[in-house]
Amino acid sequence: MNRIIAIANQKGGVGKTTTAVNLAASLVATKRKVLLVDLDPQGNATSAASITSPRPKTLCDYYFEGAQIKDCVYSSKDGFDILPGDEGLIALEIAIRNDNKQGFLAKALKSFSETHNYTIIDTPPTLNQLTIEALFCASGTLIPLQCEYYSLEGVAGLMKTIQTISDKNMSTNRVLGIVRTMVDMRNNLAKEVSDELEKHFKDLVFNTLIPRNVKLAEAPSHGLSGIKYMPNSYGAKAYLALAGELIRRVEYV
Amino acid sequence: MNRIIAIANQKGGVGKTTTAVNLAASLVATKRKVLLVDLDPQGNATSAASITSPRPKTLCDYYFEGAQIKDCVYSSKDGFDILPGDEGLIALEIAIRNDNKQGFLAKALKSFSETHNYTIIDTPPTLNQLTIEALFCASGTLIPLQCEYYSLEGVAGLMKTIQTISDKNMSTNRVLGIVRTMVDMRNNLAKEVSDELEKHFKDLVFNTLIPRNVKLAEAPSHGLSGIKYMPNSYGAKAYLALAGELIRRVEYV
Ligand SMILES: Nc1ncnc2c1ncn2[C@@H]1O[C@H](COP(=O)(O)OP(=O)(O)OP(=O)(O)O)[C@@H](O)[C@H]1O
Ligand SMILES: Nc1ncnc2c1ncn2[C@@H]1O[C@H](COP(=O)(O)OP(=O)(O)OP(=O)(O)O)[C@@H](O)[C@H]1O
Ligand SMILES: [Mg+2]
Ligand SMILES: [Mg+2]
Repeated sequence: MNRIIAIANQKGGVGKTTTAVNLAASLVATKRKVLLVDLDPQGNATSAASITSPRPKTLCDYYFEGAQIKDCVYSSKDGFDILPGDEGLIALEIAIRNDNKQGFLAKALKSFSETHNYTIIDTPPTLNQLTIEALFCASGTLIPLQCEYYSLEGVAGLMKTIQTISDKNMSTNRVLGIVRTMVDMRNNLAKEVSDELEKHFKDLVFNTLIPRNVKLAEAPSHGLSGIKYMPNSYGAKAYLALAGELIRRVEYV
Repeated sequence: MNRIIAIANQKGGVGKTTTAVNLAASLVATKRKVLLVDLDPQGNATSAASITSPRPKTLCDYYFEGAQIKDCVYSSKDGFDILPGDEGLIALEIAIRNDNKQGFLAKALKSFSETHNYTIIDTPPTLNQLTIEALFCASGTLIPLQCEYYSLEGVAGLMKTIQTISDKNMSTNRVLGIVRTMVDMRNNLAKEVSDELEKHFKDLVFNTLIPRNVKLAEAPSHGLSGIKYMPNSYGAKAYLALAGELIRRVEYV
């Protein structure tokens, strides 16, 4: 059974890609088979996975050129498989809208329902058709959030949007939880925002806090997750703990 | 003469809004009349300007309801005027595309050519029609950039896109420069990326570095810029210096 998890937040720079890559690597460390899907035209998750093929096939080759979806999957040094992304996704986003092919991603990922235990989808910082495709096919959505004022402002709206999309499309997606990222508990702002989150979204806030840790920001330049690059760093240990908490929330309900 | 400056970078969370708000406040401190335009449906710049009117008119009221553009301008505690933004901008983005009204923002801002010295436009973290409207009407674009790996990856592509948009639309827009934001020179990653930037984009990198300073992240929750909230903080002083450097690059060419 393949559990599909979308990582989404239209606020930029909150740690969506870092969470997608390190959660995928952490789930691999628990002996689960994981597929990472990069739906961001910036292709950050793809560069963190350091695929060796010079021009890897993406969802665009599957949609426009009729390539087999399995030919668009590559392995990473971290042990998860990846469906890469590049700026061609900008044209795909427009085509899905114009051709009325909503639900295209859910169909494409059906091919992996027996081959992987988890599929993690990294999304761009905007609620466009690509992000909606991810929210539609996911069985759960993780919301990474920086403990800062602008991030807090947008979260209630985002939860409402996710709810509306699942109601409209009759999909099973629900918000799995909010993950506090880049947390520096030495400053009051983070403590204040974190307290606000616990007050307003009590059961939804993951207990695991991801600390600000430069090793997580260095890892992608080595084509690795933080888990593989510096397994004993605070950042890596936090993502391993998050994977444990996610497994408890998803597998032992 | 009203110089229109777009603040753009499709990478999320690099400090676009923080730069737009604090640059606007710094230019006011040099006795210039400034208009801030919020083109991000998240409305972060609008909340930083703490407008007192309960439901301010936005560009949507001007486009859909025929409101006068001057009725959509509000004053802020920082002394700059603001054309606010809210999630209604999502519908505006679609309408401009569907109605083929490209260039609509340039026409709207003509009304301010004699009343303001600078217009600063904050854009969302995506190259959609709203961002393209800003790039089309701007005479210069500032690119805020975090000195981290993912941010560095996207910059060359962004510069190319800005060049293509101004060639295609015969607009006068050019990249004014790259502003390094949230810089923590204690860590090697920032130094490495900063050196790479200076090597590849020599004349384009602003000398002023904006340090990571929590006062800048606290200011918006008080409805103020960092300049007004904590004028003696490192962050505020850096933005005042940036305004000086911008004036030299724009007014004394
Ligand atoms: N816990 C952390 N500690 C230190 N740096 C981090 C951490 N998490 C993320 N970063 C860094 O912060 C920046 C933003 O993170 P990331 O790119 O993962 O966010 P994002 O939400 O995916 O951004 P976008 O909205 O552009 O997709 C990156 O340079 C990343 O390396
Ligand atoms: N120099 C700085 N020091 C400390 N915090 C900062 C600094 N600049 C920005 N921030 C904080 O970092 C976060 C991201 O900045 P900001 O929201 O301005 O980026 P953005 O590029 O506008 O994001 P988006 O892509 O979502 O529009 C915000 O919470 C902001 O308060
Ligand atoms: Mg990302
Ligand atoms: Mg912003």
